[in-house]
Amino acid sequence: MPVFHTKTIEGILEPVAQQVERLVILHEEAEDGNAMPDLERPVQAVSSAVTNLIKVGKETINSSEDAILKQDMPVALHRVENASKLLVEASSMLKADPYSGPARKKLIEGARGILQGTSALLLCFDESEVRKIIRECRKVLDYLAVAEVIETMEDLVQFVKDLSPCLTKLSRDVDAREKDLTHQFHREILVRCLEQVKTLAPILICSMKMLIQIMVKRGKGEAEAAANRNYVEQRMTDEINEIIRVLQLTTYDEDEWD
Amino acid sequence: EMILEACKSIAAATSALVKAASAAQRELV
Repeated sequence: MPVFHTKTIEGILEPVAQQVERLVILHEEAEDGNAMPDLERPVQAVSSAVTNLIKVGKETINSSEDAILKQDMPVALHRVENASKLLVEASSMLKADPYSGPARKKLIEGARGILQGTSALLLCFDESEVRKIIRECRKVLDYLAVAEVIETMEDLVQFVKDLSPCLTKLSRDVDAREKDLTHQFHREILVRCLEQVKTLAPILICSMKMLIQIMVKRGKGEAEAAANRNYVEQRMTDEINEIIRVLQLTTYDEDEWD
Repeated sequence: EMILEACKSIAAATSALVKAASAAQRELV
């Protein structure tokens, strides 16, 4: 059962999560505990890494235009910073008394805090990346909405020129996202929807071209051709809306998994 | 992304710290 919803987050947090879990178990089993070694150097290494994260995090916040990231990321950074302070306190207490029970508790609390804060930060960043992909999806949806007012070949050529790069970017981004997800069910939906979008795109252009040709020649079947174009456009819209929905899913759904 | 790299560094440093802390406890269990 995957705990982290992307392989990127899993790769960063899973090893440290296992280590912290092991420490908690050892702490519980050893009760009074052995004398703790001097942890000043490894705690200093964590503090330096946290200081760097705070710096990088603040730069990310300042350069981002994502209002939700600007609101959520400082909270996560604060959590990591507080946890780091707990580790420094624990290290200092253990130096004075290597058997100190409260120091051990503080050490575990600090390590857990680092894990939770880093997890919150990665989630916040990940959600922001997902919102970027969704913006690309919405761009395509906006172009699809224009399909119904295209009535000349010149406009159709321009429509294809505008739509193509957006579709390419959507396809590349969703494909990369799908590969990073740990939820097999969500991955399968994204693959299916993306394939549909890729298949339907040339069919849509073809249906638009046919309609324009009928309109120019004032031939029969204009209503049917328009209905066909609208049908293909609606199907593409539905597939992209489904992609948007699945991109936003992060929680593990046991029923779906089963 | 720099954020991911910074988080990787924290995870590695925290892992090393927790390993060092666990080593002493493990002797007792």
